[in-house]
Amino acid sequence: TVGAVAVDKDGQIVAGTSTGGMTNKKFGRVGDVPIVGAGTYASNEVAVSMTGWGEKIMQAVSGHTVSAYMKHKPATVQEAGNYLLQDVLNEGEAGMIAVDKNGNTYLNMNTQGMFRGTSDSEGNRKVAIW
Amino acid sequence: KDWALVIHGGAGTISKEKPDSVVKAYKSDLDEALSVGEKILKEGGSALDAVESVINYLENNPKFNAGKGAVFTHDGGHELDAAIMLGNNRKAGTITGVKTIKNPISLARLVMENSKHIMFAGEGAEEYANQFDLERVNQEYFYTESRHKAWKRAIEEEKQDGAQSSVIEPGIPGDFFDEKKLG
Repeated sequence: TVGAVAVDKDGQIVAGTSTGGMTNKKFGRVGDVPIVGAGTYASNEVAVSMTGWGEKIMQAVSGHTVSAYMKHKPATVQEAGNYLLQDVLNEGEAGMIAVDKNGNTYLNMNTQGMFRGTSDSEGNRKVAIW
Repeated sequence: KDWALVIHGGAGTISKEKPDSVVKAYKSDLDEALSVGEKILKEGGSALDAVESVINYLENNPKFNAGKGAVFTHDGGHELDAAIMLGNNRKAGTITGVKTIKNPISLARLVMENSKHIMFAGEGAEEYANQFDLERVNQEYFYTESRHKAWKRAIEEEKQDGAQSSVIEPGIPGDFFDEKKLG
């Protein structure tokens, strides 16, 4: 699974995810990626793309959970991402990237690793795996 | 901030024993993917174009499980999914179970921008794609040696474990999720 989230100079905020699914997948099983609100979600608060164990990501309605937590708590994207990965999902289940409407970014996982990268107009830039 | 971009290439149990050359190659490709999006955003381009172009780059890169490099289904084929969503007006386009679309995220965007619907599945999604000038490929295009080996291993393991159905039948006691379900 691959994903990207971005906010541009006009305040457009977008989430995208694409996947080849799961090895040995049967019976037309569908994972979280194409389920709006689960593996891919964007509101006027935040854009979220998930990766990992699709069934768990769907059960947690992950992307929407992050957005609702930010809007109604209220909370930052860091607090909402940590809530999802540490309180809602279990160890080893998922990775998450997100950007909020102000360009604050979040990239974290409760798995051993996640291929990830981030960059912004203030020159903050990094690529990581573990 | 004028703009911000975050990308991922998948999460899971990524072995730390990978040789340095492999780690460097992955980091270089993630770097390249970032550059694709940065160029668009720096020049005042849209987040939609940046997200689609970054994911096109990753879909075309056989290292990642999307597009070229997609894993194998039980039947030895490839079924791809993608979704894109614009938060400002909550417009979204998603597709699932496509087999001939080289860049699924681009079809998802076409759904978002041209259809009154949000999600198309399987043959319906393929048929919807026919009205656009979208690159189509056959299933061999998605083949990579490493994913083929992983598929063979999964089939072997399944034979040893007994027919582990991936359909969750009612009545299976306890935790019916099988660790092998990690996408």
